[in-house]
Formats: sequence, C-alpha cells, structure tokens
Amino acid sequence: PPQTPVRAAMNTIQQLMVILNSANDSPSNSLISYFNNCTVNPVENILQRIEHLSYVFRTRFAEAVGQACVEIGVQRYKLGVRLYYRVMESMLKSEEKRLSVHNFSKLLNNSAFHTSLLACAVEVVMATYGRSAFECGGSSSETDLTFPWILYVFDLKAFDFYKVIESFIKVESSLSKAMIKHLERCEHQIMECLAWKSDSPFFDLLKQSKDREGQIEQPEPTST
Amino acid sequence: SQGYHFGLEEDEGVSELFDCD
Repeated sequence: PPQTPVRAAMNTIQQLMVILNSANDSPSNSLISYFNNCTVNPVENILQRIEHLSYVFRTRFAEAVGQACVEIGVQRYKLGVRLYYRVMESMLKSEEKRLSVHNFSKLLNNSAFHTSLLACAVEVVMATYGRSAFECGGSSSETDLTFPWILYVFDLKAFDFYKVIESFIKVESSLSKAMIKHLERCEHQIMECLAWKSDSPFFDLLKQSKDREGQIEQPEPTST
Repeated sequence: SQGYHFGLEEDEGVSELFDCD
C-alpha cells in the first residue's frame, strides 16, 4: 500500500509499541545489579524521582490539553519510563565495556543525568505520538507538547539534556530515522539558542575553562 | 546511524559529559 503521513505515523507508533510492550515498568535485574555495585545505592532516589516527575508531568499535561485527557499523559509517561530503563541499561553496558569499570556510583547518583535521560525518553514517546495527543485539546498552536516543552516540565537545563542525546541514539538501535532526525533537531535548537540563555550551566563551564587557562601561563593572548 | 553525525570521541561518553569519569 502507498505510504501516507497517517500510515507512516501509525507505523512509527507501532514500532515503539513493539519495543516497549515487552519492556519493564521497573528496573531489570541487570539494572539492579548496577545499582548494587554503586558505593551509594541510587535506587531509592531513582524511584522517588520517577514518582515525583510523574505527578509533575501529569499536572502539566492536563493543564496543556485539558483534564479530560489526563489518562493519555499518564500512559505517555509510563512508556517514557520503560524506555528510560531500557536505554539506561544499554548505556551502562556500553560504558562498562568502554571504561572497563563496574561501579557507576557517580553517574547513577547524578540527578541531572537521570532527569535528562528520562526527559529524552519521554520526548521520544511524545514525538512519536506527535500531534495526536492534541486532538481532544482544542487549539493546537497552544498545545505543542514536543521539545522544548519537556525542559519546562522537568525544570531541566537544555545543556544537560544535550549531553544524553548522542549516547541515547547510539545505544537505542530501534529508533526510526524520523526520530533520530527529531533528536538531531533538538540538538540544533539547543546549540543555536537554548544553551545560550543567561541561566545556562554552559557559562559556568566556560568560566571554569577560562579560570584553568588563567592558571596555566599563556604565552599568546586568546583569540576572539 | 541513519545519517546522524556522531561527535563524541572514542574516549568520551555520558560518564565524562556528566563529569563522572
């Protein structure tokens, strides 16, 4: 049959469903093992964060599309959590192989890492369903729930979100070409605009870098 | 994959990006 925009959207959703229907709502044994290997076990914080962001997401979603659609938001978030666990496990396996270490205590106790990873997973789900979520919400121009909406919902810095995108794409081999393009567009939006907002942690890093440079004798002035 | 330009070097990953190396 000929490919139509509707058929393409349905295929993408179906593809995501196939992956996530068999995925877990909770950490797998493999993930639990990574958590247990940590100097400080991160599992309680991870579960609390998911619970807290579930409430925040549900509230913001309902505000955007109407209280009648709140259950759609609950389902989207649930799929996002499944993808988050799935990608986290793949990332840790990849990092274990690359670094030859088993203790990821620092990474797994880093709140920005988890929030960014969960935001990226939820963004993939939201972008997969695209505008279908707005059908019961009325005005579409006021209810665009794709990126960067998730940054506002999770109170997340764009610069931190940026850090997980490439690794996410690298380890999640089932992402469609359209989804990779979407994440690439998110990257470009961050690089060109969002990372340069005045409260961006990017400026702290620039300052740190400049301070380090200042400590080392520089024979030549830094060029513009 | 799929035309995406990977920018991270072989010795870089999320651990380094989140300052956890």
